[in-house]
This record gives sequence, structure tokens and C-alpha cells, in this order.
Amino acid sequence: SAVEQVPMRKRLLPASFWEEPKLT
Amino acid sequence: PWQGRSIASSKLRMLEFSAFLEQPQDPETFNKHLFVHIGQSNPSYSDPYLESVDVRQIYDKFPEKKGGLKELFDKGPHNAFFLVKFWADLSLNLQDDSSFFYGVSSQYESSENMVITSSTKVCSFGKQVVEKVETEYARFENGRYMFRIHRSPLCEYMINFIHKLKHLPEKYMMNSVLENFTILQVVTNRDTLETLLCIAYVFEVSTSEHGAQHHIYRLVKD
Repeated sequence: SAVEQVPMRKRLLPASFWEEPKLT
Repeated sequence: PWQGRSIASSKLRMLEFSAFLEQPQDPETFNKHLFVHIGQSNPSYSDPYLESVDVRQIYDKFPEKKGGLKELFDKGPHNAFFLVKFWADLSLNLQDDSSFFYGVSSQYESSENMVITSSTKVCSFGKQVVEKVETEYARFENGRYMFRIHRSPLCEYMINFIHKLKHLPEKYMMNSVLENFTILQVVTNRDTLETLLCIAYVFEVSTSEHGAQHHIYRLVKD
């Protein structure tokens, strides 16, 4: 696969993927 | 309204999902700790659609051979495919105690009477290490068919994994391990083999004081 071994941080993912919700 | 706004295909809707630990306090009470949790939601037409993620971005995080995510997605239906990013709550004291109960509960509803099969594959570096297959029959309640997988025991692999993760001294170390830990859940109509829901789970450790958190995405191939 072309994306094998690529860290998740370097993939095309929405910004929210790295933003933990701060909900109660 | 829940289609495109929650974990729901045209045939099956997930209502609730949790992985938990019950620790007895005394003979009559126990503490329940939720590692991850998706609670009941009631989206309306005014709510935005879920964000989408290109399924090709995560192919290698899940089994790639026969029956893998690519093959499943290509078979469709595409509206049954979701990605859940969990921020797991590991803020608890773990001890080895046989009286503790590690479990998973989930609930689904459908307008159709059918028998469903849920396959849950735990993957390390994209390779399956253990699989649980469960079959559930529908119960007709309030005009819809309900499916409940109630207090399914967590397997030994997962219990050991949680313990090892907890022993790591820093959260960034836990997240480094979790980068290569994923779970693929596929819910199928047992008789027609149609994919009803396919949910790819990825994880980080929660830094919140409010417990487990999550984001849900639709998986697409543009």
C-alpha cells in the first residue's frame, strides 16, 4: 500500500481528527 | 435525519457503544468505568453532516487481504462505512483482580426483522490478532427491531493490552502504541451477507477531565 508506514499525522485527515472534544 | 449524521446506514443504526470495567466496591455496589463510549444521540435535519475521511487513508491500518477494508468498501453500500476516533479514558487505577468485569455493550435498531452478525477484529500494525463473532436476534420494541449485545466479555488479549498500556509512564508513549492499534467492526445481515455497518476504530488517550471522547467520520472514496 502507498500509505504504509506513513504516520497518521502525515495523512490527509480532517483537523478535528487531532482535536479532542472538551464536552462534559 | 440520523443518516449521514450518526453511525447509521439505510438498514441499521448504532444507538450506543461502550467498553467498560466494573469494579466491585462491596457486595452490593460497584464502580463502572467507561474506557470508550458513544451515547445515544438524536440528530435533527438542522444538524450538520459528519465530516468525511477518504477510506484509502486508512487501508493499511486494517486487514488488507481477502475480506479486508478495501474489499468490504468496494462491495458497499458506502453509506454503511464509518471511522470513529476514540480518546479513551484510562484515568483509573487498575489492579489484577478476578472479580473485575471487563465488558462491551452495544445497541442497534432497524426497521427490518433480521439476524445480525457482528465481527470485531483487533488489529496490530494492520494485521488481525484476534476476532470475536457474535450473532444477535431482533426484538420488536416500540415499532422497531432492537439488537442488544449486552455485557459481552472483553477478551484476554484486550485486557492484557489495557494493562500494558496503563503501565506506560507517559501519555505520548501510550499514543505511540495506539497509533498501531485499531479495531474493525463489521455488522452483517446473517442471511443475505449484506454489510449493514462497518466501523473502523482508531485511538488516542484522553487528556480530558470529562472522560472518554470521540469523533465520528463517514468513510468515502472521492
